[in-house]
Amino acid sequence: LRVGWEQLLTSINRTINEVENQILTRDS
Amino acid sequence: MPVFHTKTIESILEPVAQQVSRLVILHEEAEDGNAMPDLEKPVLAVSRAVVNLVKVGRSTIESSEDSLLKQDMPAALLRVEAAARLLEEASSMLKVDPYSQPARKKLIEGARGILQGTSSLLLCFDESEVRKIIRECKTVLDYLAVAEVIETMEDLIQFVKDLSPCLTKVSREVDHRSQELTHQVHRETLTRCLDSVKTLSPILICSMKIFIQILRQHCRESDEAAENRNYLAGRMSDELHEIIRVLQLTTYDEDEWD
Repeated sequence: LRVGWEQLLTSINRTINEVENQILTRDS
Repeated sequence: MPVFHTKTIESILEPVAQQVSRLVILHEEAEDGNAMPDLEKPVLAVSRAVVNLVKVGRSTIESSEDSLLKQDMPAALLRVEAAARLLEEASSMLKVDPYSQPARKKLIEGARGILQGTSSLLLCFDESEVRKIIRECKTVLDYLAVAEVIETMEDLIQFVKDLSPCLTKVSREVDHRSQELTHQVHRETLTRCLDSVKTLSPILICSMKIFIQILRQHCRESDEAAENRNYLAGRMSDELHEIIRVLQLTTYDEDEWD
């Protein structure tokens, strides 16, 4: 579980960045 | 069977969705009595990313001319913000008590919330993109409605000049969209309808030309030519209406997948 949560939070962080990129790309 | 209806959304959300499900199961089964790790740093990174995302999202809402996007997007941003707060609270609670059950629940809720919020955000954007394509399709439909009042070669030339760029745009965008869809049947329908539109358009122009030529010669057959032209314009309109219908589908029919 220890590793799992750290990995998940890293993935969540990456996902949020990807969503932000999507918004920026489509917005431009 | 895919859960997300576009490949872009799937590629962004599928990995994190799987991780969330796995962890939820682990937590439900585990109750292992082990201490939770200090998650302050990764949670802080998530919070920072959320702040940036919300900033970008708000500026997009302000600059957008799409009223539905303006209406739907704020709720998705609030969802992500609330989820980030849950993660922060959980992290603080775990610092005090690494065994805290409520903190674990908040972690799961927060992770799910981020997933749901980002999913809603992506859907808002996707729907907005689809509305743009539909607007282009409707422009073509408007031109097709004019086909039956064209009675001179000059008007026909102008008609072709107006219609061609719109058709090219629709063709490019629908083709791109069909490649983006994860639903095979929807993808195939779009491709089939688009192919029909592309095949029919030169035939329609030809039928309009024949009608004008017959009209010039004051022949009786002009009624028949008009009927043929109207039939072709109608066929093209039907295909475009089907494209519009399928573009708006996001749900899955399991039988079709089977």
